[in-house]
Amino acid sequence: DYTKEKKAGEGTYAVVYLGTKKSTGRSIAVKEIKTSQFKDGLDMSALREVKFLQELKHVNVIELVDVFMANDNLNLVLEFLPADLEIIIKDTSIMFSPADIKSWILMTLRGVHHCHRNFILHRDLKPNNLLLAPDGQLKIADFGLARLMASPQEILTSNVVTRWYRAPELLFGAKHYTSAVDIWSVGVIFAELMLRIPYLPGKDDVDQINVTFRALGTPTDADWPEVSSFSNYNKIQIYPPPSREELRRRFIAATENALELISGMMIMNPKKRWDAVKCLQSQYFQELPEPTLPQDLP
Amino acid sequence: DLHKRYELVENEYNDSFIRDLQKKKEYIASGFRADFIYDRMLTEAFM
Amino acid sequence: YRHSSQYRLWSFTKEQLESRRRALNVKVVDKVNEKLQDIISKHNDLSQEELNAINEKAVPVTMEEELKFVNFFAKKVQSFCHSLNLPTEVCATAISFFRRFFLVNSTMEIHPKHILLASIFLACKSENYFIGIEAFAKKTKSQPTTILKYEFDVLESLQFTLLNHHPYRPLHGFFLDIQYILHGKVDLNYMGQIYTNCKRRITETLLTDVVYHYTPPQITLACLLIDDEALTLKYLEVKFGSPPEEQKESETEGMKREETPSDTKLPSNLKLQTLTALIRECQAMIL
Repeated sequence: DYTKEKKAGEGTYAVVYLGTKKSTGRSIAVKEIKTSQFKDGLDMSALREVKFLQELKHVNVIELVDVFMANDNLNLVLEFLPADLEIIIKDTSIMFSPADIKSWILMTLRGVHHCHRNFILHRDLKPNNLLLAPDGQLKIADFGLARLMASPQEILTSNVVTRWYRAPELLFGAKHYTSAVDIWSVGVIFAELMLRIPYLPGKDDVDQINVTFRALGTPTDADWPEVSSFSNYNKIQIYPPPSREELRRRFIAATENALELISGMMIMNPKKRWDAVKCLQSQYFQELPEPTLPQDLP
Repeated sequence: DLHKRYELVENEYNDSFIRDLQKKKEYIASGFRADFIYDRMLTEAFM
Repeated sequence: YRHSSQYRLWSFTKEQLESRRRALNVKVVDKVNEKLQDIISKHNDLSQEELNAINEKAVPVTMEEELKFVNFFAKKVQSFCHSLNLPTEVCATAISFFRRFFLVNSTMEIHPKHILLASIFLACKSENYFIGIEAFAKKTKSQPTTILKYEFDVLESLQFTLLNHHPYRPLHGFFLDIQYILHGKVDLNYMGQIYTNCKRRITETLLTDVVYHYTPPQITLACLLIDDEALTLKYLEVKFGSPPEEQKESETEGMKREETPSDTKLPSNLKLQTLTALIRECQAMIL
C-alpha cells in the first residue's frame, strides 16, 4: 500500500524515503531500518521509536502510520513532514514575529506535555527534531532516545540529549534525572528562536559546562542542594548568575512574561525547574500577541 | 478526564522505600522528585 | 489506558479469546493434515504398519492441548527470568510477549522453546535492561543466531506493540491511596505485608488469561480482595461509595461520624457495585 519514490536521507541505522500511501494518496515518509546492521538484532533506537510512537497520538507528536517487515527490513511509515525548526531558524530570509515564536513554543510544550503525562521522556529535543507539517502544525519527532520515566531505584545514563540542549544535571552525570531534562531543552530552543543563533553552543562536553554556567551562573548548594556532590563539580569555574537587566539585554524582543517563562524552563535545580503544565499555564501564553495560527506560520 | 480519581497528597504517604531514596545525595542532586513517582503510580492505578 | 496498544490490540472477551485460539488451531490442523496427505501420497511404498503409525501418532494437537503446552513454557519463561535475576517488569513483559506470540502462531508451526529466549531477549531490550546477544546467549547456553532469528518473528506477531502496563505500579498506587483514604486506620507494617503478598500473586496472574480480560488496576484490586477482603471493600466503599448526602442520612442514626476526609469524595463517573462485581469476577478467575 506504500510507495518509496525518493530517497530523503540516510542515517546510521535507517534510510528514509518519501512516498505515498496508495489507498489514500497521503504523502508519507518510510524509515527503512537495516536489520543486519546491529549485531544485537533490532537496533535500540528503532525499537524505542516503535515502542513509544505506538502509544502516542497527539497533533504535536509525529504520527506512526504503520509498521511492517519487508525483505528483512523493518519499515516505519511516518507522516510526511517537509520542514523542521532548524531550517526556519537558519534561513534568515524568513522573517518571523514574536507571535510566531509563541506559536511554535506552545505547540512544542503541548507535545512535550503529552509525552510527560504518559511518563515518556524524549531526551533529544532540539530544533531539527521539531518537524513542521504543511498545515503549520509543529510535531515532535525522533523518539530514538526516548524512555519511560525511571522506576524509583533505576539508574539512567546521563549520555543523552544533543550537547547544546543538555540540562546541567546531565552535564554533571546525574543518574536519577526526570522529565525536567526535556523542559531545559525547550528553554534553549526558545532562546534560539528569539536569538536566531544557538544559545549555548559548547565545543565539547567540558566546554558545554563552561558555556552553560558562564551564561546562566554556576549553581551552588544554596540554590541546588547537593550539586557540589557531583564528581566534576570542583573543576568548574564559578560564574555569577545574570541579572534580570542582563537577560533583558540578551533577549531584547522578549516581554517580561517571556523572560519569566524562559527563566522558569532554565532553572538550574531540576527539582525547582518548571514542569510542562506550569509552562503551559504561564502568563506568556495569556498575554498579547496571541500565538500565530499554525496555518499562518512561515 | 478532568477529575483524576485520586488526590496526590505527598505528606500522607508513608512510603519508606521512596522516602529513603529522597534522602540520598545522588538522588537529591539529580533532581529526583517523589511526587513524580507518586503521580505515576497513582495514574497507573486509576487509569 | 484506552489509548494504549495493550487495550486496543490485546484485550479480549472470553469468547473472543476462545474463538481466536480455536480458529488458529483449526487453520494449522488443516495445514498439518494437508502435509500428511501430501507425504502419504508421495510415498506410495509405505507399509500398512507405517500407515497405521502415521494415523496413530501424527495427530495434530487440539486447542486445549496447545494452551497447556504454551502455559507450560510460559512458566519456563518465568523461571528463566528468575534464574537470570531479571527485574520484575522485564520478566512480566517477557511472559506477555511469549503468550501473545502464541495467540498469533501455533506451537505446531514454531516450537515454544525457540520463542522462549527470543521473548526474554526482546523484553530486556524493550525495558531498557539491555544485555548484548553474546552475553545473553552465553548466560542462556544458546546460539545468538537462533535468538536473533526469532526476534523479528516475535516483533511482527506483536504487531510491533511493546509497551506493557503490568499490575505492579497500580499496586504501588493503591498502597499509597489506601493510606490516604483510610488514613489513620491502617497499620503500615500490615500494609507492607499485603503489598508483598499481592506482588507475588500478581506475578502468578501474568501466566493466566486474566491479563486479556481485565485492566491492570482491576487485577490489582482483585489480588487485594483475595488478600484482605475487609480492607479492600472498606477502601472502595469510602473511596467510591454512596455520595455524602446519602451517607449523612445513614449517619444520623447515632453512628459516630466517620472521620474520613470529606474531600475524598471526588466526582467520579464510577459505580461502586459495577466495579466490585467486576473485581469479584476477576478474583474468581485468578483463584
